[in-house]
Order: sequence, then C-alpha cells, then structure tokens
Amino acid sequence: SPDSKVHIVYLGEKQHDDPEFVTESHHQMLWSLLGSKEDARDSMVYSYRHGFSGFAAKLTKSQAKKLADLPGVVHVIPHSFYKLS
Amino acid sequence: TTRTWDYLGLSAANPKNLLNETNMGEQMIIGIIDTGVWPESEVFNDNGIGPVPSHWKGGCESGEMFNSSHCNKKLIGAKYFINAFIASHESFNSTESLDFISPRDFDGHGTHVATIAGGSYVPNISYKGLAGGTVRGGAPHARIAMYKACWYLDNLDITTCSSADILKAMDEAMHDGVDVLSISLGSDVPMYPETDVRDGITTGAFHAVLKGITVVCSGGNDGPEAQTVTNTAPWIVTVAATTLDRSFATPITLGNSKAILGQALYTGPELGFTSLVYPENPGNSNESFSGTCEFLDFNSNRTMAGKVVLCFTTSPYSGSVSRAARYVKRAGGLGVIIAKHPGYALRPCLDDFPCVSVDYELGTDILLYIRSSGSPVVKIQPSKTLIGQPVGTKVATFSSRGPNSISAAILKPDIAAPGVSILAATNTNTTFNDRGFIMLSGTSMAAPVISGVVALLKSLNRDWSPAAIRSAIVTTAWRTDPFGEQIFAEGSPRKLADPFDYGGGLVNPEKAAKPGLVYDLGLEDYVLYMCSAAYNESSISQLVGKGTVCSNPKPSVLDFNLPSITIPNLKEDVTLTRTLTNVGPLDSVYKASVELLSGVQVTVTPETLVFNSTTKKVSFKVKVSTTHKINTGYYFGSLTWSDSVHNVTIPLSVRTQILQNYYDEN
Repeated sequence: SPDSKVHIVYLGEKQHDDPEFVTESHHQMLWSLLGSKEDARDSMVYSYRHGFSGFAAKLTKSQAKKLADLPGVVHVIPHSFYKLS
Repeated sequence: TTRTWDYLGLSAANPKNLLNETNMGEQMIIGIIDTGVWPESEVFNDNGIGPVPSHWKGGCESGEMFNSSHCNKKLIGAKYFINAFIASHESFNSTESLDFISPRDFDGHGTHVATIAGGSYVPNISYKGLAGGTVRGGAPHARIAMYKACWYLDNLDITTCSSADILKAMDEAMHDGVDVLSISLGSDVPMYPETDVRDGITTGAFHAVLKGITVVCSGGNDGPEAQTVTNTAPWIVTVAATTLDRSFATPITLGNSKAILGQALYTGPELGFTSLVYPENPGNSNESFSGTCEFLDFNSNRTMAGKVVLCFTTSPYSGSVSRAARYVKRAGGLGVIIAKHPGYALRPCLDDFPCVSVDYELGTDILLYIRSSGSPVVKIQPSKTLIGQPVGTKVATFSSRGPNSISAAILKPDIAAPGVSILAATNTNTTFNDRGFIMLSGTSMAAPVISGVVALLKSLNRDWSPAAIRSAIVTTAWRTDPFGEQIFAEGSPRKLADPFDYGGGLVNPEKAAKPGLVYDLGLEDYVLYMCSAAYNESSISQLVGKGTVCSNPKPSVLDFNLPSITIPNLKEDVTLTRTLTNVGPLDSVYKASVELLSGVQVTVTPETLVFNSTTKKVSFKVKVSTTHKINTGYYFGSLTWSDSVHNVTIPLSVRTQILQNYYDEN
C-alpha cells in the first residue's frame, strides 16, 4: 500500500545456526501478521540471518506497531539514510 | 596515499616493521561498505599476492557492467544491495539511472576508500604533477571485499545509503569472513541511542564486534563545532581527520615584489603580471560592486574582465571558491584570489582556472596593496608540493568533534588519521580525476587509514579482540605530529588539539603493534555499558542472545573499561576502575604517572602493576576530585603506565559540574 515504508525488524542475536531456518522464521512472523504468504513475500525486503536476526519489510505504521509488540522483537524502526563522509 | 604511510612511519624502507612482519596483511580481508568499486583500477592488481585466505566464504556478484571476472586475488569480493533503496525511491529507474546496478562504482568514493585501506602499490602517480609518489593502501597485500549499499539518485543528484541495505551488507560481510569492516558513512546529528536499530551501522557493528570483526567508521564532517561526531557507539572505532605534513604552495607575487604563498591545486601555466582588482565602489560610480566571493556576480563584466580578482568569504566550503572562479571566468577575468578561513577541501577550479586561497591576514595585505597602488598587478605561478617541515599537522576544520552527544562519558572520536587531500584511485569519469586518480578530503579518507592499520595489527595478533586493537591504537597514538610538534585543531580560532578533536591522538602504527598492555572488553563489559546506559534487560538479553540481568545498583558508565577516562559531570569524589591485560613480555612491572589537570586531583591505586606468567590481568582504581567551585569546561590530562619500554597512555577529560544538568550562556 502507498503508506507502507521500509522498516527494520530487529530480533537481536540469532537463535538458530541454520540461516534458512532463520529466514523461514522471519517469513512466518510476517505471514502471521499479513495473513497470506504472497503478501509476506511482497513485503519482505531482506532477511538478516548470519550475523544477527531480523528482517526488513515494507510495513504500514499499524503493522509496524503490531510487530513491535510481539515477544522476541527488540525494535521495529523505519529505515534511515546515511551520507558519504 | 603517496605521503600517508611515509608520514606515519609505515614504509617498507625500515627493515623490521609492521608491513614486513605481516607480509603486508596478506591473510587479512577488509570489507568496505560504500559506493562500489572500479575493478579496472591498477590499485586492485594482484601481482605478488598469494592465494585467497581460506577463511573467505564470500563471492563476486555479477550485474551491470560487472562480472565475476572483475574479481581477483586482491579484489576478492563484490556484492551490491539495493532493495531498500529501490523500495523507498519509486522515482528511481534502474535502466535510466547513471549508476550501475552492480558493484561497479559510479561515484568513485568507494574506490578511493578501498585504495587507502588496502590498495596495491602503484608507483609514479600524481594529480597533474602534484602529490607525486607511490599510491598504496595501509595493508597493500590485504584483500578487499566491496559491499555496495550506496546509490546515486539521479533526480536529486545525491548519493545516499539506506540503513536496511547497509545492515544487509554487514550481515553478508559477517557471513563472508571479513576481518575488518570499514564504513565511511555517517548519519546526521542528533542521533539515536547506540542499540537503537534506527542507527543501522551501530546495531550491525555490535554483532560484528562480538564476532571479532573490528568496525572502523568515519567520525563525520560536521566540524569544527563541538558535539558533532557521529558513529559514536563504544564498540566502533570512530576516526577523526588530520592533515598530512604536505601542502600545495602557490606563489602569488604582487607588483611591489611582495611574495605570498597561497594554497591551490593550480597546474596551469604561469599567469604573468596582470591587473589586480578588489571590486569596491571608487566613490564616483553608480555601478554595483561586491568584493564578497559569493556575490561577485553583482559586479559588471567591465570590473573584472582581463583581471585577477581578490574577494573575501566567511564560508569554509570549497564551493565558495569554485563559485567565485565561475563568476570571474564568466566575466572574462583571468584569475581569482579568495581570502577565507582555513577550511574544507582544497579543490582545483574547472579548466585549470587560477583560483588561489589565502587567509584573511594575507588577503588584507593584498587589499592594502591594491588600495595604495595606482595600477596594482599580480603574478600567479603553478602550485608546488611542499612536504615535511615547516608544514605542520592540524586536525581538519571539517572533522567532527566530541564530546559524544549521546553519552559524554564515552570519548569520541577514538583516534585521528590523515584525511585531507589524499590521492587515491577513483573511476575514470569523475570530474577532476587525473588518469583514474583524484585527491579527496574527509573523515571518509581517514577511516580506511585506520582500517588498513587494523588489518596489519590483526594479522600480527590474531587473538586480539576488536577492543584490544582499538586500545593498542589509542594508547600508543602520537599526541604531537610524528616529528614532535604540537598538533593544532582547525577552527575559529585555531587551538591546540585535545581528546575531543583527535581522541588518543594521531595513529602510530609501529607503536600500536607492541602496546605492552591493553584495555580489553568482553561481552560482560558491553552488558555493563548497556546496563549503565539504562537499556532495558529484555533488549540487552535479545542483543546478546541470552538472559541478562543488570546488577543493582546499576553500574556506572565510568567503570566501562575504555582506553580513556571522561567525566562530564564531576562534583563529589569519583572512584572508577580499569583493568589492564598484558600483551607484552610475561614478566612486566608498570608504574603510573598522571599528567595533571588544573584544579582536579587524580589518585591511582596501586601505583605499580606487576604482571607475570600467572597474572595477565590487573585492575586498578582511579580517584578523581575537583577543587573548582564553579561549573567549568573540560580540563585535559593523561594517565600513563610505563615499564620504561612501553608507554600505555590514556586521555583524561574532566568537567566540573557543581550544578548538574544545568545550562547557561556564560
């Protein structure tokens, strides 16, 4: 939807060593929020799965708020922009 | 870089040195998150470089005008991350954009940074004859892995990087096995708390550091104002920029034979004696005149045509120079002399138009000559490269300064490195490039100097943590220039540099290789810091991946085992703890000495530390009290532990605040 923006959902240290498993858990989390696998796939921008756990997804404000309240979620924050130094 | 490494004492010339002992960092992998890479540049040649390190698990991604054949044993990795950038910029058209949808570097910034960190030797390079020498990186045989996360936005003519793309790049770099992450990017002040994921770099860096990867970041270019430093997390190495002992003197000769040396990158022909004018109303004209550089276009062409124009500006930006040159050139003028405060990057003017900078004193000398002479004239000769004394080292005007605006007790920046007028590779379509090389300035250029040094240090000491490496760099840094002269910090006015300008000082690679003792940090120390900064236990537990309970009462941030002591609000006596780990000879005895701070008493207990085969770590206490009766500014001193071979020095910065959380105008 037009008012969905890229958010970073940060889950902290990985809870599992298999990256595929970690990514699948991210899709599950998004699927349960958005209601369908297709919506979850369309919304997902990145899965962070090697150095830590989290994902980037296009979310509306209310979706971001719901995710933030889930257990195990540290932050859900809109992404920001950096400049060259 | 044609001067950087000789200046820092890291040249292959000396037989027994860090470069040779580590085979120039051959086993190290430097990950760089930036605008990409120009693979054809000679700085990525892999002549004489051995097989790719076995711990490398990354790859070389194909894309627009880039394929896996562009990688080699020097440039071993190249990936690009654009999903979040595209998701946020509907207007961005991948097929129309000037940028390459691949690891290829459209901007040139990434290629420049990669050169400084780990570029191979490329002899006989200069910028049109200036700054000549051998271009190379700090770790010339280290491998480069480029993670492109910054993109050119055509319709806004800016280059920008999404934190979501950066985080993905960091996640991949951790998987790929890099040893150092070099990030010359910054957010805007004010910032978010360290573990707040809004600051993507900081959060990704936390996990990288816990995995043993040193993360080196630019401190930002928002100086010289205080509290402008960015990338301030305690687990990041934050870098300030200094000048080299090199400048580009440009002779200006007035008609009265007075000779002045200005600064420029003027490589055109000598401009013989030419009429000189300062645009001001002679008193009987109704034309408009302006001698301010930004308003030279107020003058009629007649005022400037065929002449060299003197103007004054209060702007430190090099843009004011190029704008003045454009106005004068458009009016038919032949050159421009800009009187300005010492400032930002020196830049050539388009089409080699003579544009020379001087300070206000010299500018006023020229103005007085113009007003006292009936027909003032001036000659401008091409710039010359001056190296070594009497050219002094200064903290660059633009270099962002501390104190750390998020947590004043965490000293930032950590360290300084040369970042002004650095000659390195770029792509071949960047304006002002000379056969694929260009001079750039910024903390972007200073950070990869440290990244290259870190690669060498890690190569020598594989078991050192990122904190130990940071400690070694900070406690052995020069607090003068390499020749013993004081370092000034540019600003208005210019002042002697202090820890908020350059952290521990100017990086001294040879000394950092053998620091004797280090202030190390482990997971429990980072937890102490986050508990002291009142991050909630559930967040901390998530970050570290296990249940964490903060001690009660919560710990003091002053006890965080940094290689610095910064007390922003001293009132009652404070006693803090530090722990030193011996990384030198097993049997060592160190004695404390304190460089005093006016009106502040510092007592160290014990005054002697004894290390041996069974005692590798020793703690000590530092009691600090003030005799000041008012809220003061910061006073600076230092604490050194010495065994007469190694000097382990940390900066002390103390501000008395009788009235806490108080602000006033005086």
